[in-house]
Formats: sequence, structure tokens, C-alpha cells
Amino acid sequence: IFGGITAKIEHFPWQVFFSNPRAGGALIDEYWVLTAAHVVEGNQNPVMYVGSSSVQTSKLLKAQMLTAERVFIHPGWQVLDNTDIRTNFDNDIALVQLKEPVKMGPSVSPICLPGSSSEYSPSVGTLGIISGWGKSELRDIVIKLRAAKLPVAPLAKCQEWKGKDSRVDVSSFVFTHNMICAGGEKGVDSCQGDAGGAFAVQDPNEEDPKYYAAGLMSFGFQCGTYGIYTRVQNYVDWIRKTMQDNGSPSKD
Amino acid sequence: EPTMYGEILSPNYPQVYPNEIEKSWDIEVPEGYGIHLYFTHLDMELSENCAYDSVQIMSGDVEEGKLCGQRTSKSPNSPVVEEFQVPYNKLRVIFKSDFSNEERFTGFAAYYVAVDVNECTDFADAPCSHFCNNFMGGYFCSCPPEYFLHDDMRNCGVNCSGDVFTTMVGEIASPNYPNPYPENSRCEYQILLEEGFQVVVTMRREDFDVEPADSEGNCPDSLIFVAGDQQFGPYCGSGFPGPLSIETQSNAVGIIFQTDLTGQKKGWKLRYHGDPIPCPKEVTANSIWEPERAKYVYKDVVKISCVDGFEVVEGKVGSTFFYSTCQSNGKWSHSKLKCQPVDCGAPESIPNGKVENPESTLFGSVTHYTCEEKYYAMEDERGGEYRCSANGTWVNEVLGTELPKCVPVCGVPSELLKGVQR
Repeated sequence: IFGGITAKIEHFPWQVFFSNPRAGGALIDEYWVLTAAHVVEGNQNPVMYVGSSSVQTSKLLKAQMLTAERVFIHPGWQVLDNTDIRTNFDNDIALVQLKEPVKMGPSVSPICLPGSSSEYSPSVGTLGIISGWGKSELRDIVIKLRAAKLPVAPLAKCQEWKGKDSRVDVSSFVFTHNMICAGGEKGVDSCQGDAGGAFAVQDPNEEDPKYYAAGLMSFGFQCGTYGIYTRVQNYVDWIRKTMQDNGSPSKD
Repeated sequence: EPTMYGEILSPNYPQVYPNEIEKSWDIEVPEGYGIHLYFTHLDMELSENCAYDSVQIMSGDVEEGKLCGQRTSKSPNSPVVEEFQVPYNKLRVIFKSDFSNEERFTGFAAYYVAVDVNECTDFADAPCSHFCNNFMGGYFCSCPPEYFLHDDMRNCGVNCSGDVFTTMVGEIASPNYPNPYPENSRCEYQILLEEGFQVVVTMRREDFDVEPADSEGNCPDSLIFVAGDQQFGPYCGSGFPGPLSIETQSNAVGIIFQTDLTGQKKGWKLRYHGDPIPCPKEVTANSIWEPERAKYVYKDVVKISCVDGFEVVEGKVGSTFFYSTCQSNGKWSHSKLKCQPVDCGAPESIPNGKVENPESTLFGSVTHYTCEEKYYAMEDERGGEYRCSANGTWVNEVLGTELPKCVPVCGVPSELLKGVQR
């Protein structure tokens, strides 16, 4: 997280830590974790943890470890042999079904899925919060959870972004309406190691603060500028159907 | 040794009897005989009440006579001057003289013979209950036809016991009815009907005439009915004192008619019939009897159904009804079975929630489920209340028998992130 602050897991109880590759995810149910497809691509048995602000090994031993029963990558995700040259992050979304249900509490609880109405399609300027143990301005990885608040930006801002690094050809990347562009202000952004975590937006229909996962951290060109997030609203039907068809392992 | 006759003479008879002498003779004839004692000579000093000289005749402690003075025969054809006749077989004769016999009295001469006693007539108490037959030296009793002589050889009775009545309707009367019943008898009858029927005895007041009770209320002659552990009676008197209809509740009834020696009356006559034994119509809570009747009798079968929410439990099996049969003893079969409230048992627990421990788990009881707030909430908020239903399951009006689900509350962090923006 660039431009953020240290946070406690109680601020982001849905935050899931993927240890290898280091990434994030969002708990959406007792048995299901939502993450980016590129996080679990090629890794059918990710090891995950919830409930700890710190990902120091000694702290993780005390946290709840989650074991994957099965990984469901969105069928629209483009499978590549060489992921290093990926320019198409469309449908960067995946579900991890867990073997055992997660016990909820103050440091572990799910984030809501967006509703189907347009109210849950965040407009430009809408603020969202992100969290993760990814790269910061000072360190490639961090031990303590960091968080930041950033606004939704026009997708064009991401498309038109021109960095200093001439090796990055933005125009070669695919941009679709399955993506949300956010950030661009004061260096606040997600970065490597944060992918799969939720871009959480406050539910407009609730008086008390309640967050839904508007986006999932997907990719970007330079940390501290704009970032592209998978638009979760477009996948709610797929998510619900996948969950419904597969149920919970204990019920099978 | 008893003798049939004998002579008694005063001392020195026929010479002058001595002064100051007392002599006695014990006369004994065989049993069954009386004694005829007669004097043919009596010559003794006369004094008032025979105080000086006397001959005294004693029967036990009773003085039969005391003689003194001179006697002569009143009949020219008989030498007897004085005689005694006693119905007993023993007498004592006592002769006494005082200090002077100056006129030279010669005393007495007496004879005795055994004479037959008519036991049938000579005594105040009749020795036989019916017929008395005297013979020389004794008597014997005899009885009318159909009577027998008891072992005491004095009393007659009748052989009236042993009849067993098995027909469903019948009439029984005391011996000789309406003529006087026999004395000193014990008649035992039995009414024995098939199981499941009770003997009902009916007696008209005028058909009963038995020697009435004494001043202490004891019946000298009595009629008693015995049915199992129950006894009806004893009854006696003129007119039946008991209920006109006696429901004995038993298929076997003993009739005992006991008479004493005296006071024979007309006797009694009863009728009986068999009634199917009734079973009580028991009002048991929370149950319905089919068919509904005012009275149930032997072999009737009823279906006893429990009202909603109640069941009968036999062993480990519960049912909503059972059949009961009116038995021959007047009791219902399966009478221990009762309709009791259905027990739903302890409600099942649910993950991430809890169920309150209900005060009762019986039909109609209510329990509530709650989820572990604030991290879980009930999937359907109407699914908290469950009621123990008639079929023994906990039921929610929305979810039915399905248990409520506690689902995680989403999107609400326990702490809010603040002050991120600068």
C-alpha cells in the first residue's frame, strides 16, 4: 500500500493473507474467499490466514489458517503460459472454497457483495478503502497491515496514464468495463503483494458504516499512481452461482 | 351295683328299733329307669315335722319326703302304706331315731323297683328335635323323611348343600319353602356363571321370612351372600332387609343359609340373573373415547385417542391412540396407559448460535434460537421462535422443522478506519 497508514485487522476483518505468492483476498462467507485470478493462477492449494494484523510467522501461528478445498477461476480469465507478458487482466477474479468454515469474530468477518443496482457501481470520486501487506514506499513487503483510502477515477485516467518508464506500453493493455480505475491522488495506491484484496466502499443504503467489495486489486503500471480493480458487481451472479452449485464441503 | 328291685328295713325290724341311731341306704337302679319306692309298714314315733324319729327320702339334695308315725293301708287290696315315684335312677333313704323309744316302735319296711321312665314326656325339655321314641330303659330320636339325625343323636337337619346354579337366570328357595325351613341346618349353594357376567340377586320383601334378630341384633337364622371378598348380609327378619337388587360384581356367588334349633319360619325365595360386568367410564384427561356410551360392559372395546399434542407411550413407542377392552373382572385392559403431552426433547443446537434451555420440552412449549451477535445474524429473522408441536418436533412458523441458520454479518468492521486521508 502506497500513501497509507498502519492499520489493525479489526479495521479490515475480511482481509485474507495469501502467503505464496504474497497477495490478498477478501472473505465473503464462512467457506469462500474472493481474490484475483492471477493470485491463484497455477496455485490450486493456496495457504491463507485471517485474523492477524501481523504476518510475522509467530503471529500467523496464532491466526486462523485457511485451507483451500477448491479454486474456481473465472472462466473468462485468459490463461497464459507466460504470465510475465500478460496485458489482459479482464475477468481477474477467482473464488477459493475452504475446507472448514471460518469462525467469525472481531478480527474475522466477511465483506458484503455489491447489490445489482447502479447504487453499487461506484461513480468517479467515490472513496474506497484498501488494505494489504504488499509493497510500500519504503519496503517491498511489510509485516503489519497497511491501509489507504482512495477515490474512484475515470477508467480513461488509467488508460491514458503515461509513466516515466518507457518500457510500459499502456496502450497494449486491455481495458474493459469489468475494471474500476482508482487512485491517482497524493501517491495513494495499492502495490505488488496487495492483489486480490478488496476495494471496499461504504454501502450507500446503510446508515451505519457497512462495506461491500466494489473491486479487487488487480494490476497497475506504477505504484503510487492509478490502479485497476476488478469490478465485482459484474461477477456477483457468477459468484453466487458458483457458491450455490458447490455448497459447503461439509454438506457434500 | 344297680339292681332292678330291693328291700329296705329299719334296724332290728320287725323288733323295736334302737335309740339314737342313724342309718342310710343308697338305692340305684340302671340308667333309663326311675324308682318306685313303697312302704308296706311304717311304725315310728310321731313328732312335729318328724323331728324325733324319721325316715327321709332324698333325691340328690331334694327331699322327696319325710315320714314318721304309724300308717295303715288305705286300700284293702294293697299292703302299701306310703309310696314315692321318681324319674331318676338314684335315691337315698335315711333313718334317724332319738334317745328314746319308750313305746317300742318297730320301724319300717320298704321295697323299691326300677320302673321305666318315659324320657319323651317325663322331662320338661324335649330330648329330640323331631320325633322321640321311648323304650324300656331309654329313648331314641328320629327324623321326618329327607331329614337326617345329627351326630348328637338328638337333632335333625337336612342335606341342603351342594347345589350349583349355572344358568343365566334362576330361582332359588330355602328348603320346604314356603313351609317352615328345617332347623339346625346349614345350606350352602353356589351360583356360578361364566366369566364376565356378574350375578344380580333380586329378592322381594314378602318372599323373605326368617327368624328375626335377637335384642343384640344377631340373627339366629341367617342368609348370607358371599361374592369374592364381599359379603352381603347376614339377613334375617320378616321382610327382606337388604336391597331389592344386589349387584355382586362377581360371576360366582355363595349362598349360605344357617338355621338354629328354634324358630323356624317360612324361609325365602330369590331370583338371580347374569349381567355383563360393567367397566367404569373413566374420565381421562386429553383423550377421546370411541364409541361414546353411557355404560360399558364386558367385551366392549373402545378406541382411546389422544387429543392433539398428547400421546401414549408404551415402552419407547409413542402412539396417538390405543384400544382398551372391558375385561371379565370389570377392569379395562391397558388401563395404565394415559395420554401424556408429547415431548419434543431437547432442541437441537445450531452452529454459531445457541438455543435457550426451555422450561419444558412438552407440547406447546416455546424455545428461542439466537445467533452469536454481532458477527452472526439469523438468515431469516423470523426464525428465532420454535414451538413444540403435536408431532413431537420443534416447529417455526416460517421455517417449519428446519433449524435456523446463523450467517456471518458482512461488511461491518469491529473498528472503523479513521484519518487515512491527510
